[in-house]
Amino acid sequence: AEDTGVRVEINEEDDGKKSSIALKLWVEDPKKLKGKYKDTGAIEFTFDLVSEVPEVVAQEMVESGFFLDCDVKIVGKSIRDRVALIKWRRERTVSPGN
Amino acid sequence: SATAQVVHSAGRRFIVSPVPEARLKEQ
Repeated sequence: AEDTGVRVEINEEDDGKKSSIALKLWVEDPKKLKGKYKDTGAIEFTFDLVSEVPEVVAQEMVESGFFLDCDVKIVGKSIRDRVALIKWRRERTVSPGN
Repeated sequence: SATAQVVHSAGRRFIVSPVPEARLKEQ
């Protein structure tokens, strides 16, 4: 995935079944953000792989004061890339019998 | 504690925790 300066990782062991998964997001490279970033640390949250949209969560982070509005796209893309990878891995690990 | 909790108006819970040093990109 593209290096957006914002890192998103799974924050729990993925059992490959439940739709809601814990994620952890933090800024690796503040220079890649357009707005001034307050170093708040890592943000832990849960994300529903089936029903939620990464960009909506990014907007909620903006509204909660973690990021500025000008960075909502880069945060949303970072979450979207990680979610796509999780879904891709799940598809590959599904056994033929399931 | 270094952790803090922020609850967005939509009901989502954000928990703020320190970034492990090992996970920070080398400058």
